[in-house]
Amino acid sequence: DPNMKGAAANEGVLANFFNSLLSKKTGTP
Amino acid sequence: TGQLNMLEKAREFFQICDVEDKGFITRRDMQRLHGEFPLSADELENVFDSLDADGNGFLTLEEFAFGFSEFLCGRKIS
Repeated sequence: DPNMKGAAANEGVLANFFNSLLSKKTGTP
Repeated sequence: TGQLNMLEKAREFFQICDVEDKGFITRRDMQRLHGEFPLSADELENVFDSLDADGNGFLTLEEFAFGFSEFLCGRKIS
């Protein structure tokens, strides 16, 4: 199912996004 | 309290994206993060579409917090 694949890819991108926010927050004291 | 903590974090992150303090995030706000974040413009667009649950072009704190909680849940499982 291509939709399922898209959802999985989006999850990875979302994880990347939130991880970036997390490191941005901890990176700046 | 775990949920409150999560909401606090979501609010902080929301404010990082909502630099003008409008109370919502637009696609343009998202694209501003390009260069700051290791994500391409396409990926940021993707993030916006995924989080904007009702697809109205405005990302509210509620939508943002929901996406964030889903991310945290997924992380706990893996």
